[in-house]
Amino acid sequence: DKKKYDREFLLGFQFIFASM
Amino acid sequence: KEHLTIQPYVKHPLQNRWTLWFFKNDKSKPWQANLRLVTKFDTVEDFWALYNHIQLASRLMSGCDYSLFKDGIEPMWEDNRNKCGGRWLITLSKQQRMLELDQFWLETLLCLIGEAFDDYSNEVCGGVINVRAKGDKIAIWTRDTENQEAVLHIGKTYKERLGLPVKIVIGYQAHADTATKSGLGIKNKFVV
Repeated sequence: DKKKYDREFLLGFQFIFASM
Repeated sequence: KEHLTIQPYVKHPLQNRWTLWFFKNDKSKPWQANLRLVTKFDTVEDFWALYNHIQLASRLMSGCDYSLFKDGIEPMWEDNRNKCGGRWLITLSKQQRMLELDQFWLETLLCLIGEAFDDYSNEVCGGVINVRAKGDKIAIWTRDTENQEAVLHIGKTYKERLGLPVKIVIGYQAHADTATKSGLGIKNKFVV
């Protein structure tokens, strides 16, 4: 099962830790 | 009583483990001595932890490179996985450094780690950004210049992802040519 991620998905994680 | 179960946060795994390399030009040393392995990562979260921590490409000194390659591939023509390959090359004008360099490089990184090239992602070795006073360059390296179908699919997808207009043409050059010729002597093997 190939782990392909589109740009919006990846960008959604850029600041995930900053908001926790 | 409500019972709370705490789920551990599971990072999102990437298809590949990637290695970031940094090159800082010191002419007193041989080329390879100026190349440093920064770190490796294999999750979306660890990619951003790294990206958010390092300098933007536009802030690097002239003569520096970042390279992001699949684990086990060194960012040089001589590596076995690169030597029969080539690169889709984006050349930028001096004016584009402030406007587009960081945006193009981030898009390149997202294409690589997100496996943007469908069934042809296996053909991708990595990406390189060269920060140079005379004009910056960004490239995606693939492993086999003879795999025309893969090379063209990667080139078309990459051009689309960068948002380049149709009238802008980008070229694919074999490393064997880049290593032995310079400037105008290097012919594009493919264009999109």
